[in-house]
Amino acid sequence: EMILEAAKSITAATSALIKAASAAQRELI
Amino acid sequence: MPVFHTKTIESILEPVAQQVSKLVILHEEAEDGIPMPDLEQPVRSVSNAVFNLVKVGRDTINSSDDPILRQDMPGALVKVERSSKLLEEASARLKDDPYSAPARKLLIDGSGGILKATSDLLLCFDQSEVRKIIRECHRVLDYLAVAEVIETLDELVQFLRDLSPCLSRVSREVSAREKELTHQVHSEILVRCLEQVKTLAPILICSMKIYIHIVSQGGKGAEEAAENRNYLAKRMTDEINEIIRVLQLTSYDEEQSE
Repeated sequence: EMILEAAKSITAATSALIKAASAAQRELI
Repeated sequence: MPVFHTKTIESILEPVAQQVSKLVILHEEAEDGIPMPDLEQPVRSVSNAVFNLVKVGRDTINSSDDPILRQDMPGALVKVERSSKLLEEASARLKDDPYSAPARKLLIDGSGGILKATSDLLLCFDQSEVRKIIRECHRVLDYLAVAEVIETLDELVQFLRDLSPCLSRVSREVSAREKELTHQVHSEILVRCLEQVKTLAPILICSMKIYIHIVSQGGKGAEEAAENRNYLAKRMTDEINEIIRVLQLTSYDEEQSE
C-alpha cells in the first residue's frame, strides 16, 4: 500500500513538471 | 502507449504516460522553441517523491520474504533514482540556457525514465502479491492430493478443517484479483475456474463421504466410489492449476506469445 501511495506521489509530481514544461510550448503552437 | 495489466497500475501510470507522450510531440513540433520556464521547483518535488519511494521501496525489500522481489526491486529503484538525476541535470542546464536542446532531451528522457522505472517497480510489487495468492493455491493443491488417503470420518473432518479456510482465502483473493485485471479474457477465465472450484468442492466432499461409508460397511462399489472421488479431486486440481497459470500471465506475455 505504501509503495502504491509513493508511486502515486511520483507520477503526480512528474505530471506537474511536464505541465510546467509544456505550458510554454503549447503557447508557441 | 504501454499496456498496464491491473487497474491500480493503470490508474497510477496512465495519466503521466499520456503526458510524457504529449511532451515528446510538443517538443518535436516546437523545434525552434521558446525559453523553457524555470523548472527547479517541480523537479525538486519529483526528487522528493523519488526519495520517499526509494525509502519505502527499501523498507519493502527488507521486510519481504519473497526472494524474487528482493532480487528485482533494487534495480527498479536505481532506475527511478537515475531518471530523477536526469531531471535535475535538465533543470540545471535549462537554468543556464533556457533554449538548450540537449537539456530538453534530458527532460524527456528523465520523464520517460521515471514512468518506465515506476512501472517496473509496480510490476515487481504486483507480481510479488500474485505469488502470495499462488502460495495459497498450492496449499489447496497439497490438501487435494491427500483426498485419496482419507479413510475415516474423523480424517474427513480434519481434512475439511484444513481445506476450508484455505479454499476461502483462495476464493476471496482470486475474486479480488479478477476484478483488478484490465485483460478481460484473463479475468473471465479466473471467474470461470473459481466457479468450477466452488461447485466441485461440496461434490468432492460428498464423494469422499460416500467412499468412507462404503468402506466402513465393507460393501461393494468401493473401487467405483474411489474412482469418482479421485476424478473430482483431479478436476479441482486442474481448475486450481489453471488459476495459477492465468494469475501469472500479464498482457505483455500474451502480446509476446502472439
